[in-house]
Amino acid sequence: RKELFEACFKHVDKHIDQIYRALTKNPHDKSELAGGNASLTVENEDEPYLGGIKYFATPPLKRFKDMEYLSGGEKTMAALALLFTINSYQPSPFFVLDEVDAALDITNVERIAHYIKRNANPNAQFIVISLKNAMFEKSQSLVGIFREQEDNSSRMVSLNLENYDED
Amino acid sequence: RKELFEACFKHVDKHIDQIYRALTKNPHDKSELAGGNASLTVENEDEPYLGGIKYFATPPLKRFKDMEYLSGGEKTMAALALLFTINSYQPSPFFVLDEVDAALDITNVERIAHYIKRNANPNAQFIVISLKNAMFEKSQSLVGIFREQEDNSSRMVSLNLENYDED
Amino acid sequence: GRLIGLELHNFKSYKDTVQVGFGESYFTSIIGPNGSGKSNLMDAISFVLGVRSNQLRSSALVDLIYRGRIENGDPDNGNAKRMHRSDADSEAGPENATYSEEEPRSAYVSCVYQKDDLDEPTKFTRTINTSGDSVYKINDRAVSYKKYNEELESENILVKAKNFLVFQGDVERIASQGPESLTLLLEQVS
Amino acid sequence: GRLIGLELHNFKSYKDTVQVGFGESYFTSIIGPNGSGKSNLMDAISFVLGVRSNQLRSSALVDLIYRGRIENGDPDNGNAKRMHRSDADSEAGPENATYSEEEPRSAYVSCVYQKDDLDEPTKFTRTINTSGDSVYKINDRAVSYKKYNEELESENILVKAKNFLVFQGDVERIASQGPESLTLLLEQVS
Ligand SMILES: Nc1ncnc2c1ncn2[C@@H]1O[C@H](COP(=O)(O)OP(=O)(O)OP(=O)(O)O)[C@@H](O)[C@H]1O
Ligand SMILES: Nc1ncnc2c1ncn2[C@@H]1O[C@H](COP(=O)(O)OP(=O)(O)OP(=O)(O)O)[C@@H](O)[C@H]1O
Ligand SMILES: [Mg+2]
Ligand SMILES: [Mg+2]
Repeated sequence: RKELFEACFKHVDKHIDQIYRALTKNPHDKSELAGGNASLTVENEDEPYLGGIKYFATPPLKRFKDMEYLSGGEKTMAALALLFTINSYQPSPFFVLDEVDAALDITNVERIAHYIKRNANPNAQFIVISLKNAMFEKSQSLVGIFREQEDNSSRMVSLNLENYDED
Repeated sequence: RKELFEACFKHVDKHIDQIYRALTKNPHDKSELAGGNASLTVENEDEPYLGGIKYFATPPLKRFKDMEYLSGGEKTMAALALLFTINSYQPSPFFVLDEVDAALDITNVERIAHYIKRNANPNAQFIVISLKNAMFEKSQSLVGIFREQEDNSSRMVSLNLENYDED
Repeated sequence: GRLIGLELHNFKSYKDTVQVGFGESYFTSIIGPNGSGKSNLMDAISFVLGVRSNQLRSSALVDLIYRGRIENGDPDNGNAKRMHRSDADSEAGPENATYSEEEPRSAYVSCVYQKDDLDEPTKFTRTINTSGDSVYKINDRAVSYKKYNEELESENILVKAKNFLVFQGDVERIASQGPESLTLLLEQVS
Repeated sequence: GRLIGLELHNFKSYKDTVQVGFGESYFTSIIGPNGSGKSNLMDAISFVLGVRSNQLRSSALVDLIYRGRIENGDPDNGNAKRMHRSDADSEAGPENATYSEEEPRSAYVSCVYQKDDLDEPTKFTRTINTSGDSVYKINDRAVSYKKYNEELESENILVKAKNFLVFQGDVERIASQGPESLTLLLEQVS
């Protein structure tokens, strides 16, 4: 049990900083310095699965790393980094995300959309519910949901965005 | 104690439906039928302050009134209606709302912005934090917050929108 | 593997049968106005994967079955006394509703999943009826929940950990969850 | 009455003294990127009105004092052992921070409020120092919290009920709060 847990923990611990940095730097910034920092600490060194695991994240150019100091948008970015990192240990074939961009300003929405676009592939499918153009305009296909009033029912239509030229 | 409570309850009970309807109908729709329905029920009839008070809201053209059936955006609209109604019993001179539009689609953001615009007056001041254009473009003045990086500090600038012509 | 498509039958706000396919897209967005049914679609995906119902916003599994017709009468629950008649045409919920002839008695969600090492896709179906019982089928053959879950786990779909689902309003909690809760999540994944 | 303006001194992310006026506007929007300080401004308003600190996101009142300089060394709390050196330049929080010569020792927020029946505006100020004590002043004269609160209540600013403040992420809870909680709110308002 300890071995299984430690294998998972080591993987997440190893990658969290890199994934948080990838999410928080500017999409076209290739420098190594860009982005924030993130880390994990174990409370119980000998039997880590018996204690808690604390998550810290420091947004770019900020000072504090406790979650208590992060704004709504900053917490969302930190949460997504942790989620993607944990998932990468045993990657699921698909993700379903419901309005995870609610607290994000347009720049951060673009960072997340960009990250998803870069990481989505035939073995990593992203299904994202969003109200924000900056998110859904980057996807390959759209599923539009609407209410059919007379029938008192929800309905769906699909649209493949790749059929339309990039302007 | 019972009298004070009942005076407050009667006021809220009397106005909740009207305020919810004002929030949920289309801004330029003057018809009486437009909008949803909302109501309160007391659990303890004789001593209402000893029991719970249940809040129900049915969005326009929908069927259910339990909060459990409302979507994120629908719940936000119902919550704002209740908040504004409760406040109207002893109206505070100002409101401070932090990203209450996070779950709202553009049509609902416009409904809230419109309601605020109609109800704001020298004795009812609204201070609204928002990331959405459809909300803040309707306000009379803007306070822009930014980070001064070298100084590691937040800074503010004010802008009076009424100095600019409506196009 | 990848999710090819879904089929919903009388599930939440989706009356009768609806289908959606994801085609070749690996980045699909679901859009629409407030209350249109987007989160209900996510609930459908969680439901078909066998997620326990407390996450699905409905207090009882039977609430997941489509209900459309407005019934007459006053279906208030318990002792709550209504002060107004103005919402006599809306309902609190199904606890006191008697199932009329016209309401559906069952609902299902199917998802079609393409495994990498198979030619034929695999179909997972979960059905719920008015007594609250779930029936699980793989390729239209009924199986136990244990078998159903194992089949999903073999594809790294870890339903217990839910590390690939983020419900509406939930994302910030992933960062601000207590240390014990994060340990639990890592345990479920490993 | 109306809120004319605010002055913040070393409050949260606002170093030194900043002022903001609302002028004649009765619909003012506060805008800016994530992390810029918008919610901190709302915290300032709540703070100056005497709201209890558990609502202000900071676990201790001293966390509200601006902290700017990065200190050397490893200010981790308790027994948590760090696995990386990569964030040696950021801090968990002030529990182990020793206050250096250069960090502010106190912070205040003032709000200028125009009562309808007076010509002169009223100034409410709340100061916090590194020992966690609050000092309340009305028009620069120190008063008890009781007097401060009564003055606000006479203007229908009901700080206990907070029925005019909606914190970030809180709005849906107003609708989905349990029945007892709604009763409590109505009691506080009446
Ligand atoms: N069993 C049911 N039968 C019929 N309609 C239902 C049932 N369960 C839920 N609904 C309806 O589904 C709607 C909610 O849908 P959903 O939560 O998916 O909306 P949404 O598109 O996610 O909206 P938002 O953008 O506000 O989050 C409600 O209006 C509710 O009345
Ligand atoms: N005592 C303090 N000293 C210095 N900086 C602080 C202090 N307390 C909080 N901060 C900083 O304030 C920032 C958070 O600001 P705030 O929550 O107001 O952002 P926001 O504009 O509301 O963002 P969002 O749109 O994401 O909600 C954090 O980056 C944090 O580091
Ligand atoms: Mg939703
Ligand atoms: Mg904020």
